[in-house]
Amino acid sequence: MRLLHVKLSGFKSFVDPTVVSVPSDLVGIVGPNGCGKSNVIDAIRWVMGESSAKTLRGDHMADVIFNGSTVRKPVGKASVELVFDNSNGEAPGAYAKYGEISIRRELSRDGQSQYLINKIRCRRRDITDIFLGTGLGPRSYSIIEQGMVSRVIEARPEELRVLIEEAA
Amino acid sequence: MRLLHVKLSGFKSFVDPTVVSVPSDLVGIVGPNGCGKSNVIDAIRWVMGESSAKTLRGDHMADVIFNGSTVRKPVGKASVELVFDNSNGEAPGAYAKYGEISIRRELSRDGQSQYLINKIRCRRRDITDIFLGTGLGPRSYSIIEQGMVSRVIEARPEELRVLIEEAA
Amino acid sequence: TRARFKSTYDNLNTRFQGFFPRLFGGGSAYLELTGSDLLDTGVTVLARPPGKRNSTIHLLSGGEKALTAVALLFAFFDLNPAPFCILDEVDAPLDDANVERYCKILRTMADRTQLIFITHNKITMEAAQVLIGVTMAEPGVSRLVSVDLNEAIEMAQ
Amino acid sequence: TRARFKSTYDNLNTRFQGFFPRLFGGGSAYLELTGSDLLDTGVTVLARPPGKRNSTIHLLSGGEKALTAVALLFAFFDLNPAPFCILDEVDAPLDDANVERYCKILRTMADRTQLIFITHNKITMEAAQVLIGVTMAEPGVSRLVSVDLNEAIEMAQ
Ligand SMILES: Nc1ncnc2c1ncn2[C@@H]1O[C@H](COP(=O)(O)OP(=O)(O)OP(=O)(O)O)[C@@H](O)[C@H]1O
Ligand SMILES: Nc1ncnc2c1ncn2[C@@H]1O[C@H](COP(=O)(O)OP(=O)(O)OP(=O)(O)O)[C@@H](O)[C@H]1O
Ligand SMILES: [Mg+2]
Ligand SMILES: [Mg+2]
Repeated sequence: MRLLHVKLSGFKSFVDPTVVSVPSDLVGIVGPNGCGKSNVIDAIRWVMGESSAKTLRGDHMADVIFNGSTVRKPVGKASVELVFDNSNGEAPGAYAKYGEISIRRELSRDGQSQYLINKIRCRRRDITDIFLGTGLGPRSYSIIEQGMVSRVIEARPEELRVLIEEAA
Repeated sequence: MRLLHVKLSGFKSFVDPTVVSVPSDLVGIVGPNGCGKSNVIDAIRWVMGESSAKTLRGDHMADVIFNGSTVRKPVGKASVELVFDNSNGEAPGAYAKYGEISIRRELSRDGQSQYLINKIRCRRRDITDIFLGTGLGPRSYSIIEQGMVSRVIEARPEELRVLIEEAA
Repeated sequence: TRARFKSTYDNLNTRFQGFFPRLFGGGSAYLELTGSDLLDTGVTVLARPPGKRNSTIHLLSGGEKALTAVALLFAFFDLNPAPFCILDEVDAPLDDANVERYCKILRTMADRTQLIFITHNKITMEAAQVLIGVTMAEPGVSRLVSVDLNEAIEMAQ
Repeated sequence: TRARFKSTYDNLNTRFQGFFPRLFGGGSAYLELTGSDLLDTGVTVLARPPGKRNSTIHLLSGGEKALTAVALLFAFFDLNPAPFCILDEVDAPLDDANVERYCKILRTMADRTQLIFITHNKITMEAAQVLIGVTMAEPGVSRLVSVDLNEAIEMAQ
């Protein structure tokens, strides 16, 4: 599986539909403080099934929906889509035969929420199942977010042990 | 009071007697990771009376004494001296009339420890008294160490309150 | 005492409100009491970077959090200004525009305070009048060398 | 189970021992069990940067701690390698020589993994084959722009 692009709409500061394509194996993301770089990372974790608002730097899950600026009104829905190239057939189970796999998550302010795989509604569980054995997931080491280095440095022996248990 | 220089000997990685002079009001300290920059800061806090080994990134106070390298043996004593220009007579109490004020702290591996003001032995209490009203001290905001910014960011409301109480 | 806490709090708040827009190039921030009893109320930090909405500090970006904390630390320093102020790598998470404004404040503070700052940042190095280089040519043993700016850019490497 | 923990621990330890000297340009590091019972023992990190003595991670310098943690995080990643690895500003406290070695590892990993890294560091920007710029020309609203390296150095400002 190879990540092709990430599509964000109404997610945090990415109110307008935005496609972040991954055209090479060494992609740098740059820009001033507060412009939205880490928000892209939050979006990827969110669509992969992150269920803790705190981990996404919010108080409630609805905090991921664009909540307005000095000139724009808040919007009612956040949507993030991840599209993978699966031409090597590595995706698990029923998805092995698809050439592309699209994973999408949507959340509305009224609390309505859905997950979709290749445009078909599914449960969060189906999303996390896709990632089993791929090394991916909202809490895997495939995403090393701002602050993770400090947490590792300050980890007590018991905490480090737990990380190893979880990786087993 | 104006800081003229810091003299370190046997303090952490500064095994050889070293004088850090402060020739201007905008002094930058540069160098690779691990070369000793923060150790200079630790030395200043230590000589001003820092009594917590943990705050100086050690387990015991003796950890500030140079403990050897792959080619040098450990030494038996650490010494740090701060020299202030007091030509404006701002130093408190008995010290107001001195043109220069030297504050020095020494610690030996056998636990022997002493403080000196202008070469005369004194108690730690006399050192901290000199700094009363000057805004200086091992825990004052005159030293913003690596990691302090993160602690402020992560401070809970109760903790922030305590900081304000202490500054009152 | 209630009165003393309130006066320190107000004093700090005023200075914090002053430093924030100078560091961010705009926007505003302030401290707020979380409770009604001055004897045990907590204190939170609210910040509004330029063009953005007001929020608590933990909802800001990595660099915005750091810069907000720096504004608060400068305000604390200002409550009890000392002859010198030492800053150890506070510019690490900042982008170049924010580092420039941070350096501007350092230059202003240097009128009345001796500023000593540790940095890996080339822009901050340029703000120094004198650069002190620390090296470990002999492993485990620190030595000083005086440097000029071009040398410094070299020695950080 | 004991056996599974031990095998993961040994696996992780081997990879950690491999990454450390590549990031530090020498030296060594390893994990150690704090207790004797595999079911509840803690784990500590011991590190010896080149030319220095062995010590626990919390006695190292700011940048040395970060780089040691990065070696451990790469080791964890390697246990369950994914198609991509995303790194958000892990290079912030590193000097130029360490950043160069960090970038060298990124280039090596890119043979089998898609690397996406967020950075303010000019050297790391040069390691990218493609740079994606994020801006907030309209306050509070993020937009993408594609950038070349010189533009990127500009836009971080
Ligand atoms: N729900 C939301 N609606 C609108 N804006 C939001 C929302 N959540 C977060 N933001 C904004 O996104 C910005 C943070 O973006 P982000 O953390 O991605 O910055 P960054 O580019 O990583 O910066 P840094 O380099 O400082 O780490 C904040 O200014 C915040 O106001
Ligand atoms: N008692 C001691 N004896 C000898 N060396 C010591 C002692 N205590 C600390 N050190 C060494 O000092 C080094 C740390 O120095 P310091 O923290 O000043 O680095 P730094 O220049 O601030 O680096 P960074 O840029 O990464 O923050 C460590 O490598 C450590 O081994
Ligand atoms: Mg960020
Ligand atoms: Mg340091």
